[in-house]
Amino acid sequence: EKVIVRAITDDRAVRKISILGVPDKPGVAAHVFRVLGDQGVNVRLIVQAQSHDGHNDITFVVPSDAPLEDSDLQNVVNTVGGKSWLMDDKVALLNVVGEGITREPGIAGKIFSVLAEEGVNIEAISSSNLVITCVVAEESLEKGARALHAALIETD
Amino acid sequence: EKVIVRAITDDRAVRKISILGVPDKPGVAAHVFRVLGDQGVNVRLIVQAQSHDGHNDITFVVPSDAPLEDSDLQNVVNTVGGKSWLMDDKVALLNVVGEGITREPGIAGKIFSVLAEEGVNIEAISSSNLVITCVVAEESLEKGARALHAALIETD
Ligand SMILES: C[C@@H](O)[C@H](N)C(=O)O
Ligand SMILES: C[C@@H](O)[C@H](N)C(=O)O
Repeated sequence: EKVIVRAITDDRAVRKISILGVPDKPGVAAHVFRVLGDQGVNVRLIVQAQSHDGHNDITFVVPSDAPLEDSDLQNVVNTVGGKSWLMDDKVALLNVVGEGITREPGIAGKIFSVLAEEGVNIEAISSSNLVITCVVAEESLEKGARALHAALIETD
Repeated sequence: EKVIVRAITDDRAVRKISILGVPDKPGVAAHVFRVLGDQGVNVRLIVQAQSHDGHNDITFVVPSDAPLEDSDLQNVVNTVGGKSWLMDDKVALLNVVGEGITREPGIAGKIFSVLAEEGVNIEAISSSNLVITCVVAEESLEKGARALHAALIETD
């Protein structure tokens, strides 16, 4: 493999929040994240995928102790005209770090296969040129991290 | 702002593909990306957000000339038991690069606001500790990139 996987890191002190059914028009994501910014919330991950019928969901991950109340989320939903919000604090982040990681055909498939073989469900995915991050259940973190380490770091 | 935005980069020679309504269980993402890997497809971005009723969508961005046919996508959908697939080749990537970028409260809101003020709709979002990537319509790329540059790079 041309990509050198430099590190596997993880973080279990996080929670995943989704703002659901927001209008897919300019200014919606801006409002959500301006509110978070004003409250000093440190956002670890943002993922937004395919829209449907003029609406979309916005999923993001924050530290478990982020200064963010249920009422804040409801206010955001109301302001942008979204449907509802969800929060899950039993999640963790698994990060596979390597220069140009997503440019290596096969590396993403390998990472996801290693997790699948451990029975780890991948709840969300965010990638860039330097890191592929999977959101998984907190209870799956240890076996997922260990398997990735064995498959990607120790075998070289 | 503590985060130094180091660069704004963009790429218009890309297309966005979504595999829709796939079962949210281990092995699905693995299959999709193993197939892409076997075909030597270079994946620039992967985003998967909130699942619904045991199903999810997986959105990814590849170079416009990636060796990937409609039949390949249909085969993937059939194999994993998904609903359908979509492709849009009139998209572009806008990347805002900076160390620790998502850890700066307010930076995401600022980026998305700058785009909103230009009337640029944000079709997908992927973030990491080093880069926030927005998928936008190809026709919006120039004004979006220029506005981000003016707001984040030139004003400092
Ligand atoms: C859904 C949200 O991202 C919207 N498309 C926006 O540009 O703000
Ligand atoms: C939807 C897909 O990501 C699935 N959850 C998997 O783990 O493969």
